[in-house]
Amino acid sequence: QTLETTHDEL
Amino acid sequence: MNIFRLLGDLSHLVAIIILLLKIWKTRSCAGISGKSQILFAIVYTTRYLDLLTTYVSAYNTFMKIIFIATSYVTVFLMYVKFKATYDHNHDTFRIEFLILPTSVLALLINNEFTIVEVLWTFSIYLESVAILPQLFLVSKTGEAESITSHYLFALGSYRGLYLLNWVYRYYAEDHYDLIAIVAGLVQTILYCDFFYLYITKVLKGKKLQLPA
Repeated sequence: QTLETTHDEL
Repeated sequence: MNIFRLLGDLSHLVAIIILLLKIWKTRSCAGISGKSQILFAIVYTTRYLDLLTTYVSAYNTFMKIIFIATSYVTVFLMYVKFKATYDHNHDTFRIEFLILPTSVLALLINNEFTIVEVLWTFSIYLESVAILPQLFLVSKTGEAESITSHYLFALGSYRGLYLLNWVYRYYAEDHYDLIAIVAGLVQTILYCDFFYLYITKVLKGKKLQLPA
């Protein structure tokens, strides 16, 4: 899992 | 986008539409917790700040704007336009008891210590408990109108469907976000008692009345 800070969900 | 997430989003949208229609058609917000609606407005405002920084998709942007806008419209209808019908005597849940602990938790447990990320985390934590004033109001009055029950069912189903979406994404995309998953679980569990009453009573044509 990458700790991405872009949230693609609502 | 998978079917669970789409159904979850649609269920969320349906909940909002039901609520706004109920208030508009009956010219009344009786039985609805203004405290919960204020919390939802805070939730969407703090979560969708990334509208300004990140573009995901037209769908994503559209839904975010709808959720933010309708949350403010609802608060306006309750506290300004139909203020006289607002059940403030029963809507006595202290929202600082939800805002303060979730703020502290967001500061302590987050994916990244930045303003936008901490606010996103706060919004996830706060959303998981934002329905409590509404459930408290229903328990205080001992009943809920059918239309309010339908609203609560659609609103509760939304995060439940997201849980299925997260299971799917874990296997299909190897993607998961523990913060959202745990908060989503808490959020869905809070509705379980209501779901039980909804299925056993409201769907059989009876009014949702709590046992005395």
